[in-house]
Amino acid sequence: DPYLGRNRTLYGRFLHITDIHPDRHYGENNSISRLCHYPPAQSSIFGSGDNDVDDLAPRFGKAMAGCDSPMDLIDYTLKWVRENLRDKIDFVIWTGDNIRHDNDRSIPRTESRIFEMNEIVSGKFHDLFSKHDSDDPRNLDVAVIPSLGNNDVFPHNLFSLGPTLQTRELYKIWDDFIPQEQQRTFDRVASFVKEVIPGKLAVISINTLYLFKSNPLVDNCNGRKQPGYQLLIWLGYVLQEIRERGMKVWISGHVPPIQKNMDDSCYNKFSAWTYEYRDIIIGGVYGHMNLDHFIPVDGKKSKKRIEKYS
Amino acid sequence: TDADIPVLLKTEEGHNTEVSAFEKLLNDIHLEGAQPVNKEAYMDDVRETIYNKVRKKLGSIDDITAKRKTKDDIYERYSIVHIAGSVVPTFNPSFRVWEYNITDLVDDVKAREIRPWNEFFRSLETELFEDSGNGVDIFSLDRNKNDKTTPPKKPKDLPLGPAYIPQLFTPTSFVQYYADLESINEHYLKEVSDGVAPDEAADSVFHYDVEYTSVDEGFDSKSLLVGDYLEFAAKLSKKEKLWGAYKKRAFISSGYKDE
Repeated sequence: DPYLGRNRTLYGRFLHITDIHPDRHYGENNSISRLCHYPPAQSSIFGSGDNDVDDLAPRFGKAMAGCDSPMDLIDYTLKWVRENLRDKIDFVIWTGDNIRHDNDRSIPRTESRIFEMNEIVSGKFHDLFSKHDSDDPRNLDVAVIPSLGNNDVFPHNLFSLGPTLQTRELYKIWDDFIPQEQQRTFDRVASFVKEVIPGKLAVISINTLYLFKSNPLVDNCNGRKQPGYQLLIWLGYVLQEIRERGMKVWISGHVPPIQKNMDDSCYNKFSAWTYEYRDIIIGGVYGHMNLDHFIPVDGKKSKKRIEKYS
Repeated sequence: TDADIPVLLKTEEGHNTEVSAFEKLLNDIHLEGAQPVNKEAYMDDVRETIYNKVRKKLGSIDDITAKRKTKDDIYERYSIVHIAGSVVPTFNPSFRVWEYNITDLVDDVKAREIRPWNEFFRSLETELFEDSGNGVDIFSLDRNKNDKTTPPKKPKDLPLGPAYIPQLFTPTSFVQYYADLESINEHYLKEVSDGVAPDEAADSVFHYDVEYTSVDEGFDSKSLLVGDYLEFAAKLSKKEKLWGAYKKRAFISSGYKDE
């Protein structure tokens, strides 16, 4: 690390983890048909409340059942990462949604609960990857690059251009992960860039909610006051700076920038940037859809579309 | 408070339709659950509309030789959006470890001059806070004049990056890990019923396995370049058995099927 004059072992490996969705209301042996929030014995609009063994929530969660993650699943997952991966990776990309879904009208989510759970999960990541013999909380053995999920904001999906109380709160939660000199720009666009191999390799954390068509505050990426427009200005400057520094970069975020998820103008412009900076961008890693797959994006076509519509 | 009050709901096709507030709420709840719905249909749509198109484009090389187009020209048009499986058990919990080329990195890092970022971000702050524009039509659907949100053309002298040509930082492989929840929970219950303390049982049974790696059957590539992904997409659009295996992995070996 030329900044600190320290040697560091690199492994040529990084972890991408996403959509943890911890749910502190999940209880072992609660009723699956009642979102794993309530014991089966109580009568409810959700189900008959009978003693069906298949309806009992297992300790570590059940695939495809519609319940979120029990806290045990999170803790044992991170424990497994600590024992098997922590000391063999260079950095961690962690792409958001750190709170349960908004699926139970009896237990509404509030802004403070959402931030509280994000703080808890952020603390778990910090404990896992920090340098334990250091007094500086920013001194991590493994760099962590978080990004914002559509469930991490209140109201759900809705996130406006900063500075707002929400962008400030987010900075507070992630301040050990975000380089200090980016506090003001983070306050504006809730995105940042982190050098994971100083002078050589960076990871950009993009707040994809500014491009997301389900965000009610996003109309397009053409009006100057649109959050996506401001985000793309930020992205353009950052990409150019990375190019001038002779570095390469991964892009990361929560909502994948594919046509299905983005407003057309935002999708086309974002794809055009990835196309024109193909000399430095290695790829993009995202979450949100829970499905393991890849989507090829034709950046040249996006560029043509922008030209056509302008 | 008034469930009958009419509100606008955006349909999946993007049209607005008037429904009662109660219906809207139910719709939101349906959308926001962790339970997978129509994911097979989505994957089939990806195959039909995206992978198939890539295959046709790659297959059309012979027709356009006159324009001196090569496969590399097509590869260069694309970038890859990697979408990950989640920890939340929508399917099985999963995550991925990527491996990338770091050969010859050390000498390169030592030779490089390191510049602090402070100055750059100070000037970017000015740019961001001044460029929000006063009195500009925020609902404009057209591009602004002097639009800084469209990129300049890549200078011709810049070579293609690690996504296109093997070099430092090119991704070389990945390992996809997953937790087989059914098996873990079953073993856990058995240990507990055998008298093992719950936390001790949890410690011994909970683990992630390798679900698959990029060098397993199907991908058949020693690197993860954009071109490799496009060739794989083309194969997926054509081969049924391969598509079945790919979908199984997309659903993190949970056995998911659309209802």
